[in-house]
Amino acid sequence: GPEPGRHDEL
Amino acid sequence: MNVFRILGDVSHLLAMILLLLKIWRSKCCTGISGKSQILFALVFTTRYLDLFTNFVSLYNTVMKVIFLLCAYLTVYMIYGKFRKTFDSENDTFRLEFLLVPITGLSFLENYSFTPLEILWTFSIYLESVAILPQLFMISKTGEAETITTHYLFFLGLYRALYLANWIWRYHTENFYDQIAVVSGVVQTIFYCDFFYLYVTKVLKGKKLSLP
Repeated sequence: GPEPGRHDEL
Repeated sequence: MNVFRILGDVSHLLAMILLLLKIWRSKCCTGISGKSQILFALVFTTRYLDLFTNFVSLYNTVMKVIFLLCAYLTVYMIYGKFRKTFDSENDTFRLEFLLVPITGLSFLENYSFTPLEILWTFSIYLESVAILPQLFMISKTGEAETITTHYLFFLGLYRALYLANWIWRYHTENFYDQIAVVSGVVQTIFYCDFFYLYVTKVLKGKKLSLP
């Protein structure tokens, strides 16, 4: 998954 | 950013605005599950804690603020302003049956064991089941106002569009967010029987009433 804390979706 | 995600976010925003308008104009929240709206407010609260620490884009920040405002305003209208019209005797889904297992799962299955990441994971899992009290209420009352069905349609459509967004991102930028994808599939599946009723009844001008 994306690196933790870097969620770019709503 | 891609067209599926933009359409998904617009559909999501439209759903929230439809619901707010319905309650505000009819001054009535009969048939609306307050519990689902509480869960949605909790989803946005636990997901957008990085609002100030993790700047992604102006669009991202603005939409997060709008979603949070819509969610809390809806809860306020149901439990505050129009609470006399709230039929709590039909809104009986036991939230602990959702919150306890999802809390446990977000501690077990996450990308990293940090408070922000566990809360984000919790919000993803919670969102996939947050509509259940509303669907349960409709199955209990056996019918739903047409405007409520349009709200549910755009709410279900938004996550279905996000599935297309994840397929697109997988093929174009090799992006794969397993927790979000699996939860999104489960969430969209919960809407399937509603989608069927919506297309076969509401779009034909009939009222949505369950057999």
